Amino acid sequence: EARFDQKDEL
Amino acid sequence: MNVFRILGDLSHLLAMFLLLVKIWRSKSCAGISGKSQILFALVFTTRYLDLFSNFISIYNTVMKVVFLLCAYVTVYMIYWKFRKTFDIENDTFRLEFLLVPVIGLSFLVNYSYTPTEVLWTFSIYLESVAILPQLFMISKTGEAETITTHYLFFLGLYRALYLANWIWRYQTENFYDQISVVSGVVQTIFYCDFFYLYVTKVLKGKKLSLP
Repeated sequence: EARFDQKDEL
Repeated sequence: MNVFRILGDLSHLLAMFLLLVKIWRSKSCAGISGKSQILFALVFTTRYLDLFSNFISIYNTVMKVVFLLCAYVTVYMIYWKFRKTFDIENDTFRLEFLLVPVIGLSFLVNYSYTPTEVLWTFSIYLESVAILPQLFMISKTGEAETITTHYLFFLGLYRALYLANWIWRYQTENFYDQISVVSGVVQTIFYCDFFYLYVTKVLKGKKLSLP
């Protein structure tokens, strides 16, 4: 699963 | 948010502060690669384009702004405020050797062909190699000021802690991100040689100098 909407990492 | 992630972010923040403290206190950016700092500014700029479009948390927003500010202030210090102390003769890494493959790869291997996604991917790949001009400069001059080595140590530690964070997230949330993980491993490997020198020399009170 790619992460498009959950780039919570810096 | 797990302990590895928060320690990783704090380590990253400390690294950037250490570099600014070194430059500000000594009024000199000798031994610092301006090219690496330009690359880091480019990394944050292309990664944090979602700063205004995608709110995640106060923490996330504040850290992004601080990282961007630190990166740009550092570049300003090197190329404007203290440019007379900038060791430009030794900052000779050819940036096109990094930029061309990184741009190519970010178009070839990404999660989707949208401008923000390609730029995010570019920033991840670029970050993994952005320290190379700095490491090249140290290998060329054969030495580094102790505070510069602390900067590099915490910058390397940050990505190593992120690796632990990804293992933790995979175990607890079943979350993983191949692009970040592979790049993060590559990035951490680049620091291994330096970590060895840091532990065997700098932590024993010696200056980092190469034979």
